[in-house]
Amino acid sequence: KPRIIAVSMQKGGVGKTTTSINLATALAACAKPTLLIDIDPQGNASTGLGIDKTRRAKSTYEVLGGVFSIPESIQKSNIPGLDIVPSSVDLAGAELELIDVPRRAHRLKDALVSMGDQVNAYDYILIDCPPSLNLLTLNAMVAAQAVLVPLQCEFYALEGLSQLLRTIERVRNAFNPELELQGIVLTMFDKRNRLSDQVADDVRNHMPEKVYQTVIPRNVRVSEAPSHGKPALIYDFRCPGSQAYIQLARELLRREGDL
Amino acid sequence: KPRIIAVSMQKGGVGKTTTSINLATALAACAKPTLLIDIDPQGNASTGLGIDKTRRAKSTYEVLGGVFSIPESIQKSNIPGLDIVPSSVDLAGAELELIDVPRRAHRLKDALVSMGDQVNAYDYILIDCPPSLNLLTLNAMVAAQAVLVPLQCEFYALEGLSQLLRTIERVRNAFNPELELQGIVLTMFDKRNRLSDQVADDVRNHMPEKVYQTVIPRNVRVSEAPSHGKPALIYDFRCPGSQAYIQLARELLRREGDL
Ligand SMILES: Nc1ncnc2c1ncn2[C@@H]1O[C@H](COP(=O)(O)OP(=O)(O)OP(=O)(O)O)[C@@H](O)[C@H]1O
Ligand SMILES: Nc1ncnc2c1ncn2[C@@H]1O[C@H](COP(=O)(O)OP(=O)(O)OP(=O)(O)O)[C@@H](O)[C@H]1O
Ligand SMILES: [Mg+2]
Ligand SMILES: [Mg+2]
Repeated sequence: KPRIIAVSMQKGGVGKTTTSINLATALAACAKPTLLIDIDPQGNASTGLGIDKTRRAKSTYEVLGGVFSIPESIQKSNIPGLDIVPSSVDLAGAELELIDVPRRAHRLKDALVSMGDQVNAYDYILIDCPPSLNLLTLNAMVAAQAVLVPLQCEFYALEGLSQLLRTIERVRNAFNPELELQGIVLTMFDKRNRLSDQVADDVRNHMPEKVYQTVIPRNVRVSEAPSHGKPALIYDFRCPGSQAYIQLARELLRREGDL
Repeated sequence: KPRIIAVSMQKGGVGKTTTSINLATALAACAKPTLLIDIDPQGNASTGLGIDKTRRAKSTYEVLGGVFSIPESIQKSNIPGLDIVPSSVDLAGAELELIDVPRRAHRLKDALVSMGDQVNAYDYILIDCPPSLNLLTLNAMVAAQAVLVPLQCEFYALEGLSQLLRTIERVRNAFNPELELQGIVLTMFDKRNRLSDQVADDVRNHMPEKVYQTVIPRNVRVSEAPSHGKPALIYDFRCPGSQAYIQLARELLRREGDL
């Protein structure tokens, strides 16, 4: 059975999409077949994996609306072992459109359940969430077994962490009793910047077991990769950012007892 | 009558809050009394101006719900000439709670109109929006005369610009005929990074008159200021980030014919 992980943080620009794409690529490279579900209307994960905007007719929007199943919406990426369900701009309207629909918070979970045995083709399923705690993120947290939290080493991101942890708690109590914190990964760490160290120390002191040892450095090659429609691991395998995501995948697998 | 400007971009982490706080501070410093309305449930603008979480009982949430008026919710900041209506976490529930409320998209506009002459105490009103195109951002765009768009010099941010411009067009046609683009301000520009130049050139070529000459550089002092509850202009007046926001305020005032 695949491990289903929602990549979520309501603070914007902390590295959710970058972590989803590159961790998924690294997991696939470790021979762990992975499915990436893009549930953000921005569709950055779809773009970052080279899915053209004209090829998103079957997207997470149709899956939540019950128009297509997940298997019908899955596309192969250019990376062996990594598939994606792309998102589309229509998702921006999903919150209002699903208001009167039964089990509106369970649409993604129900779609995954209805895959039956086909879901076992994957060892990991990552869900890239939008920067908010809305119905789309709720669908991801109800479908997932855990939440992976990219935490930018900046003050506002740290401020948002406690609100996110409270939300995870509320979802666990009201919708999904198995939901837990997969871990917190520090992103865009800049060793020249004292603020990065302060944030890292602060989080490690509060939640020592939950913060990955692997820290993702700020690395311009990582931010260049999406304009080529490739993960950083493919765009520049040797750059510090790619190497960090490979380490992160290993550390996650080790903690899962899966390496 | 004040110029009302929504600071919006659905891409996360592009500098909406940083621009709202520092531009508002710079406008106040130019003897233009300014009100900052924080409509983002994260409440970063409220924190960045030193409003403690315990002092947000009268917030934008109560204003949208009709519980308190704007004048009742206004607080003075530590900066002369700059007031704020703080946000609160409760705003995260506003989208669903306002579903059946009449004129749900006009709640903020109606609250501003009902201020009567008191609104004329301000020359500028800035509204810091969350990273999404939801009902809160819609309320800001209906209340505003223009949208200021902070654009991080990165690929994903550029990708989101066309969706935002389409949304502004839709809001102008359906809700607010006077809504226009105030301008696009390039943020977190890093002259060592080729990507910054590429994004800047791309946007300037497409919308030459709409992009401010002033560019906000990436500057660590800017990201340190919020942890002290102060705008960068107060935390470190001479740093490149603060000086750029002062220039931006002057350029905005010049374009408004208000300098
Ligand atoms: N390690 C890194 N080094 C340099 N740039 C990075 C790094 N990680 C992410 N970025 C860049 O920072 C920006 C924000 O990252 P990203 O879009 O992945 O964040 P996000 O949390 O998914 O944003 P949103 O909240 O909009 O969904 C992007 O332009 C991305 O290319
Ligand atoms: N010019 C700058 N130089 C360095 N850091 C900056 C600059 N502008 C903003 N930052 C930092 O980048 C991060 C993102 O900025 P900010 O929070 O203002 O963006 P935002 O668009 O309001 O984010 P959100 O989408 O979550 O509302 C913050 O940690 C902020 O301190
Ligand atoms: Mg993203
Ligand atoms: Mg903000």
